[in-house]
Formats: sequence, structure tokens, C-alpha cells
Amino acid sequence: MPVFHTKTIESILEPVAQQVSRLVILHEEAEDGNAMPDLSQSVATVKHAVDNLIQIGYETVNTSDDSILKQDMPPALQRVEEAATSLLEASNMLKEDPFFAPARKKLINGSRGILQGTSALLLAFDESEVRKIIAQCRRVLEYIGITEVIESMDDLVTFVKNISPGLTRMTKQVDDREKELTHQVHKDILLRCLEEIKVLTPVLISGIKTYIQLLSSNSPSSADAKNNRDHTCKALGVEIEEIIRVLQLTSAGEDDIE
Amino acid sequence: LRVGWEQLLTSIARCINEVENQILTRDS
Repeated sequence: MPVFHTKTIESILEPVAQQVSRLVILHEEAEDGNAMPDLSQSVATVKHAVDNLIQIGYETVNTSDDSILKQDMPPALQRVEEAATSLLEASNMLKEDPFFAPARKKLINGSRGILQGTSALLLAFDESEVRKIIAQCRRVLEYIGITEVIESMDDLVTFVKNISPGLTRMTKQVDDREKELTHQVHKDILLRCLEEIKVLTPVLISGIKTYIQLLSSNSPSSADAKNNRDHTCKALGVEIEEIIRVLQLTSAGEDDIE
Repeated sequence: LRVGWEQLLTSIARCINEVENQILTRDS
């Protein structure tokens, strides 16, 4: 089961996570009191990178129109900032006394803190991206609701013209997201939903067309055509709702899946 | 042990730069 739910997050955090775990073990083995090297140069590099990140992070907080992102980012930035300060303090302490055990512990806690803070930042950004895709799904879902008022061929032409760009955008975004995910079950569901949408969309358009034709000729079958149209419309909505549900899943818990 | 700590700090700096890139890419 993958630990990180997207390939981007995995590629950024996995190497650090592995090294922190390894260093914790090495640290425990070094409790016999080996001297620590001078890490001030490496810590200064980290501090410089963190300072840049903090500046860009707060600029994003100030300019973003995503209220949840604006709320989630500052605690994560603060976590990274505090952790960087810990690293700096540890490095100064070790310079004074390379055998000072609490400094080693501070170094490990600082490294963990940076991992946690950057992880929270990446998650906040990822969730924000997911919200954008979901908003697009909801726009399509809302527009599909218009089908029940389409009663002329002109209306149908307008409907197809209006829904096509949104639908294309939605399927592209979901397709890209599927490629980003690491959880196979979630990937499979999204692919299946996209496939269903690809099949159902022309069926819906043809269903609306049939209904309009039968309605204009006052055919008694128009009621059946209306039912068919509504059935397809509902099925399409179910697939989009399922996409929204799966996009929101980040854990690998099997409880999430029926 | 020396290599271990320095490697970790290098990885951390790289990780922070990548997070920064993510933020900048998203904003652009």
C-alpha cells in the first residue's frame, strides 16, 4: 500500500522520509558518544531554502482566492520555520560540543518537523488542486440538469455546444489526476467512470434528440423517450458523483471503497 | 555518520526547493 497518495508528493517526500528513518537508527546506535561533524554549512543551506519557501508561502496565502488553502498553509509554514530554527540551534550546540546528545535529538526533531511541515504544505496544495477539479465536475453536473427543459433542436444544439468544453475539461483533469495517483483501486474507479461517461454522453444526446422528435410529432412514445433520457442523465450524474467521491479519498483505507 | 547527516540535510534542502517549485508552478 503506498504511503503517499500522489506521485509528485511521493517523489518529493519519500527520499527525505527514508533518510530520516535511517538517521534515527544511526542516531540510536551513536548513543555511545561519537563526535558529530560540523553541520553549520548544510544547515545554513536548509535555512536559506526555508526562508525562501516561507516568503513565497505567505505571498501565496495573501493572494490565493482559495479560503481553505489560506487557512491550511500558515500552520504548515510555521511548522517548517520552527523546525529550521531547531536545526540551526542544534548545529550551533554541536559546534560548541560535538558530543552533546540533546543537540543530536534536536537535529532529528528538526528534520522530522521539516518533513511534517512540507508534507502538510504539499497536502494543502494537493487538496486545493482537487477542489478545482471537483468544482469543474459540479459545473458539468449542474449543466446536465438542463436536459429536462430541452424541447427543440435549437436548444439541443446550444446544449451540446455549451456542455462540450466543460465536459472535455473535466475528463482531461480527471484523467491527469488518475495518472498522478498511487492508489490502484482509486485509479481504476476513475478510469471506469471516465469510460462510462464517454459511452453515456452520446447516448444522452441521442436520447434528447429522440425525445424532441417524438414530442414534436405528438407521438405517445415521447413519455418512454423522456424516461430513457432521464435514466441516461441520472446514470451520467452518478458517474460524476462517484468521481467526486473518489477524488476526495486520500487514504489507502479499503473502508473507503464499497 | 558524517555522510548520513550531511546527506539528510542536502535532501531536506532539495525537498524544500521542490515544494517551493510546486507552489510557484501552481501560482503561474
